[in-house]
Amino acid sequence: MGNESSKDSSSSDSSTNEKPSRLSRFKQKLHFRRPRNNGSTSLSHQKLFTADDFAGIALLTLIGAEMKFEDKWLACVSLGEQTFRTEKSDNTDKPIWNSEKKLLLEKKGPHVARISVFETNRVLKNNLIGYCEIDLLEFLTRDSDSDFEVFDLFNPSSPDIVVGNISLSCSVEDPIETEKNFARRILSIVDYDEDGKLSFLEFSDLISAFGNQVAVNKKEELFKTADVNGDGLVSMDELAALLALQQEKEPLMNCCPVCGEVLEVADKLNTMIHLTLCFDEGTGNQVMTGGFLTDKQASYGWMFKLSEWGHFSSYDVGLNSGSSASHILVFDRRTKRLVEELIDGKIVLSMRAIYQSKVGLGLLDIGTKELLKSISEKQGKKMNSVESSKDIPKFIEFFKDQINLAEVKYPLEHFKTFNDFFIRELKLGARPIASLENDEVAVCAADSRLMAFKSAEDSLRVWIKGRKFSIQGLLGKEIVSDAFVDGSLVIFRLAPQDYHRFHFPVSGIIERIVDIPGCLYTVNPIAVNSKYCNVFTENKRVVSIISTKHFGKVAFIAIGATMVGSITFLKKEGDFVKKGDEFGYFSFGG
Amino acid sequence: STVICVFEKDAIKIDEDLLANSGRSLETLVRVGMSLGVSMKEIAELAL
Repeated sequence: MGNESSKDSSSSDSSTNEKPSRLSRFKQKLHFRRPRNNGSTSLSHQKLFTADDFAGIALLTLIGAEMKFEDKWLACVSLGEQTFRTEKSDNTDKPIWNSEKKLLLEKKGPHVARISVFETNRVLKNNLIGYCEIDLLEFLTRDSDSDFEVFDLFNPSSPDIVVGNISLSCSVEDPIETEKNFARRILSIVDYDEDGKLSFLEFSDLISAFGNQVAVNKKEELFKTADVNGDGLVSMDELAALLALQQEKEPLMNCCPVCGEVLEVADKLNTMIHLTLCFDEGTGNQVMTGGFLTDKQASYGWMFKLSEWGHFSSYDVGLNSGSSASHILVFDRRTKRLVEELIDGKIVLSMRAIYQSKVGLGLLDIGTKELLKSISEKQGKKMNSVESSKDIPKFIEFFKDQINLAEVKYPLEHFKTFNDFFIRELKLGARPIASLENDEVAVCAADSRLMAFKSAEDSLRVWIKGRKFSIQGLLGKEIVSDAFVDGSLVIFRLAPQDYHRFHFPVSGIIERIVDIPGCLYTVNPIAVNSKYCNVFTENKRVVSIISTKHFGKVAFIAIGATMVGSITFLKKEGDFVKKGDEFGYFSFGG
Repeated sequence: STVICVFEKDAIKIDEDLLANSGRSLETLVRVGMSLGVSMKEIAELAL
């Protein structure tokens, strides 16, 4: 979490007396909202957000920052699967953006916003200089009288180094104010003479814009109902009252007048959320640009955008295939945000050439398998040499925002070879084990990118495209069990920067450990997703069977890959193991 | 490198968020020790 470094020193004591604190304002709003929504039975079958989950629509404003050098700066806010960016500032060390964005907050949904500040580059990718993470729910419930707060920005490679600070404000809109604003904006759509009131003609157009095909006489009836003071015009307050009243009885809004999306008529909460967020685009203060999935994507320079333009519409979650396979989006479970993993262009090209084409796979059949093994063995020798230790700092720099040295058990001087660092241990407690005393809960076996499927069939439909894949093929000839064949499958893929030790997902006794020799294909999704390649059933692997009280037998398969083909175990057959215990590690070698 | 765990049929109820992400070809970044799922035996006993 970003540490709050200071508060608004300018907030006067008098404001404390006149204005309730942020906490009490937030509580008031939640309190105000609760009885209104709980009473509505129509909300009990929400497909989107339930009243219990809805925490409010937060208005987040990035005010400005203080950096340590001059540049043209931009900032990004990421929350869940959405990222928004500000405009570029002037060339300064104190950029001002005053950019705001309305964000939907759910109590059980993503609420940790990551703010990233980039120095901009005219041609190439923009550089991330500082970041902070702010729990918006915590921010809103914190008892503070200040309208804005200042947060330290941390260096992405060394999170203990402060590189600047950013000031921002966040508040939850009062529901009454939301409804008023909403009515005001709706009214402005058809208020052709801009007098702030609707004539019958304007009112009639508005009803049509809502996708409501009511008859003319019905429109007249609605107009009379709305025109409470009988002056022949509908004011903003009158329209707000009509919308609130009518939405309970016979909803007027069938589709969004901004984006045209069909609205769930009985779903007042989601209608209000949709319309409020939709109306927010292009209005108010300088609004942040949206539509990005990650902060990296939002920060690309124009050159990158041009190169991506050809397949921009295909930019989506998960693995992209073909020409767009240069990035993988993964969902960070801890922060509930999408993060982008870039794969080096040359690697992508070579992997596509080898693993996504028949010709490439043909090459593998005529000797490249041996070559991969030989390269991996040579790499293992190199990484076990004392000289290889000089590569450690370069490796850390390359993955600067993905390796947290603070949690590594020993200081860097301790590692005499690169492989020593690669199989680094972590400090005690660095990886808390979920429900440690409850063996009925299984846990993740590795720091990794995980895919989980109820059955092998599901995995074949979504992820593993190798034509020869089967559970039996994965387990090898020595382990035969029908119960595994229709069983559930969890894949933990480790990336080079990850902590490379694997742990037990369940408690039990190690019944068997079986070595299966094989190839050392890459386990990158590009290969896993190739119909021509069968990495999981052809690669070198070790299958262990753990007999457990609560899960029956669990097969644990450690699969070697190109370069990282050495698998070492710290336990043996017959050992009783506790979930979360270390089982072994992968290292460079064949 | 990769680790694959295979559970016997109907032995584990994998956490919904992991299944939902996987269902749309989206890998989930996890760490050692995070919850993976609950024994179906436990769920059946609770239901009884």
